[in-house]
Amino acid sequence: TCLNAFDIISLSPGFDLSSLFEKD
Amino acid sequence: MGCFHSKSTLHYTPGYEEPTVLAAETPFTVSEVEALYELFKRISSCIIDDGLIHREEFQLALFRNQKMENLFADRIFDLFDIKRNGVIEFGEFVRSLGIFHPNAPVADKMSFAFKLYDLRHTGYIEREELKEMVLALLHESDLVLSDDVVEIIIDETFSDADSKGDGRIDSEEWKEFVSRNPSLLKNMTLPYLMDITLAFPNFVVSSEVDDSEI
Repeated sequence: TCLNAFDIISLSPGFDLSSLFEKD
Repeated sequence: MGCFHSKSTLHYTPGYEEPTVLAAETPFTVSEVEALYELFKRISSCIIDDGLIHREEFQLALFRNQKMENLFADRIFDLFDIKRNGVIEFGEFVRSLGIFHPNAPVADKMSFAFKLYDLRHTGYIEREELKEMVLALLHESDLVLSDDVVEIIIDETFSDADSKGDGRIDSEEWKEFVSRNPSLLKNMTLPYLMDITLAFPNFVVSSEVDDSEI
């Protein structure tokens, strides 16, 4: 497999800070 | 949830630091720091309007749910909380977001990501930590992998990253591994930060300092 564990972890939405910039 | 703070109240916010100082230490311009202050005030006034971002406010801003528990959001909050006093102050917010700026040094992004994954602050990413993080991701997602497959993925990751073969990934091994797998840093760059003044223009209009003066 080419998938590494860090690729899997990076899928977490907790990692995606772009949502901080979204306005309600 | 929106709020507007006049310049006269701005300077009395606890943890407030001058935009000129923060701009000098980060990839942001003074105008961008002022725009970030608008974002900071919005997040920090969500639950307790005290000019500080509490963990629940950070979670609310990320997930629109203050009760949402997420290992990685927790880790990011802890790293933003540089003073480790349980809240994120404005200066900490700007300095930490600066690492996510597209123009920030890659070495800073590598270092931040390493600390993020070093759950137990040992200076190493250990196998047990990596498995804990993979299981946390599987728990929060619809992705289903058997324990055997998880073990294989972690074994292969370690055989690739742990070049010294001592069962843990140190910062040097991490840098070398990321250099070969640059996609691992994709979450460490926020394109939004390139045009933050467009997203939060209020302060730019009333800015006290002309960037050209800096």
